[in-house]
Amino acid sequence: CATLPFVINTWGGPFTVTTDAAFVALKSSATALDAAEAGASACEVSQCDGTVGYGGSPDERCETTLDALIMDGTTMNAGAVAGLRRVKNAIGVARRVLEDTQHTLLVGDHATAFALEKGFLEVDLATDESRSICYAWKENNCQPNFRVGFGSESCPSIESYTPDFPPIKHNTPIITHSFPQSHD
Amino acid sequence: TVSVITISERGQMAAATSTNGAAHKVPGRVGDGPIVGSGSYVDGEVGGCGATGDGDLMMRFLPCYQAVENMRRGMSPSIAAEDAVRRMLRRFPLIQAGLVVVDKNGNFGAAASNWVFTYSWRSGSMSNPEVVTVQPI
Repeated sequence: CATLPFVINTWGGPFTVTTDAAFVALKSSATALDAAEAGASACEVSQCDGTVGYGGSPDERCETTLDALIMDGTTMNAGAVAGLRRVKNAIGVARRVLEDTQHTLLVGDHATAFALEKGFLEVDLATDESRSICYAWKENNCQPNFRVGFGSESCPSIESYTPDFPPIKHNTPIITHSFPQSHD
Repeated sequence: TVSVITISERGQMAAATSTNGAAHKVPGRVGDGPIVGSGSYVDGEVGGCGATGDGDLMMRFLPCYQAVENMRRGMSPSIAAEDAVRRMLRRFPLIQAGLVVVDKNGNFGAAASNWVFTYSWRSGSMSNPEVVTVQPI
């Protein structure tokens, strides 16, 4: 049993940035909701182990997209985004869905449009690292993949995603990860 | 995937999940992260839960909703988490899943399947997070 305030989150190691960010927020009298957002956001910024935030888990076309959810235990209100494209702060957009709409989930390009409407920046979520992971995957005949009955002859036909706006050069240091087996 | 549950000094609860999903996914694929009741779930009258793992399968079971409802019916956080994971294991024996569960009083527990799972927690006057290792069921 723990005394309050209290934070718990999945994973250790690099994920303790979430524990600390949420805890510090709670200690400065933030609401539980603000603290949950702060914790998830810290992981998005630092990328944690590469499974959170920009520059991780490229899809078949080498694009990174983001999913996020935030829920208020007092009101049972919730906001979420799925397949969010070209916007980094997914949990921030999910919070806006919770606060500014009566909906619960926005997806894909429409979630991106909503984010831009709310002032979030549009950027390319791919990085040199995620692109090289994706190209290496293609070199390896697109293995492993999530297709059923997928013959390697189909592999070259998967063309790469190219952002429809000039990629912004990231000045943040490239964090090299060894990505765990592919999961959420 | 990061899933976090918070309890404020006044006992308010919230949950959040963020992820970039599975690598090499078919474009357009969404996992369980943003799905209420799967990526995370919280009911301030009972407790909260956060999850990570094989999202394509987990979203079919809503393990975090199950875990919170288990606590509503009297299970401890650890038992509630284990039950939710066992339900998935019964149908998908190889599923990789990790759940952290906490009740509204700050009692917490976790359960995992097919990998060694870890979670972090911090409370009260702790100056650093504690990382706990959970062996798979």
